[in-house]
Amino acid sequence: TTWHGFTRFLDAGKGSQVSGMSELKEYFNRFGYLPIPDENNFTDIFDKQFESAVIAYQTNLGLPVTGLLDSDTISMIVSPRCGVSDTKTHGTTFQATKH
Amino acid sequence: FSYFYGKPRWGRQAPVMLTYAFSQNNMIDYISLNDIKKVFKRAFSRWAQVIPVSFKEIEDYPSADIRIGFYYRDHGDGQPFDGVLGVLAHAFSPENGRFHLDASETWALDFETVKSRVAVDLESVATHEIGHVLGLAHSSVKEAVMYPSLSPRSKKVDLKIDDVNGVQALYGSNPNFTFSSLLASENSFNKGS
Repeated sequence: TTWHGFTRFLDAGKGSQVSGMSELKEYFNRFGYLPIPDENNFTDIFDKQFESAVIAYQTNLGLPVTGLLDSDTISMIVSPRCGVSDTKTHGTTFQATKH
Repeated sequence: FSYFYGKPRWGRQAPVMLTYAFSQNNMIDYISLNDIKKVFKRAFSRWAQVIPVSFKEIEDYPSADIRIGFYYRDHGDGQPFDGVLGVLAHAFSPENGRFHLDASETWALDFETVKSRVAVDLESVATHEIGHVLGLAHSSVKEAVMYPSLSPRSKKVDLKIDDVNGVQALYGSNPNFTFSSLLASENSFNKGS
């Protein structure tokens, strides 16, 4: 849970393979960004589904949206937080409708 | 601001009054119960100032609308806590009322007296979780009380416009509330910063 423990992920993006990324995927699953894994996913590979999860996480938390495990994103991951899922929600901000 | 799926809220007839109680068996012992009660009273009052909902503490835990306790690790609700830092607390959407804090944290009322680097402000977390109890989900506005993360040794207790807009869309506005009072509070906060 410290920044130091996550430096190996720094700037990892789609296609990267980093030991321990499967645990990071569990974190994203815990807060609603990844579906419950089947036996083949939650590997250490930064796949397309994980990229979508990272983008959704960055968007929801008001971070720069890069799709990478950049320093802002890792800082947020190691920050203490509320245990309520971020994504089992609807109606964020105001919806614009064309009339 | 955002809501839980289905936009659940407490569907009582006006004037809405919700009761809360503290678990007798699941508390921390290094902060007096009296002090904990004062913190929660202040946290509830912040929300009560902006919506036509009042909160009353009662002794009878099982019958309270909102049931507050401190729990370690796996405590039976499918959302185990994880020790120091990580997840600090969680609360359930309306009209469930469960409000759980991680007993492993170093909870603090005052950072002058609690020097731990991992101390967490109880009032900030209480204010945030009450937002969930009322039906707000997480906000992407960093300054908002309903933003999901809180650094150790930091305090965020004043509702921001995003929090107020969200909760008032669920319950309406407290007739005594004015946005100018909130702006005055935010301006004074900014100057202080």
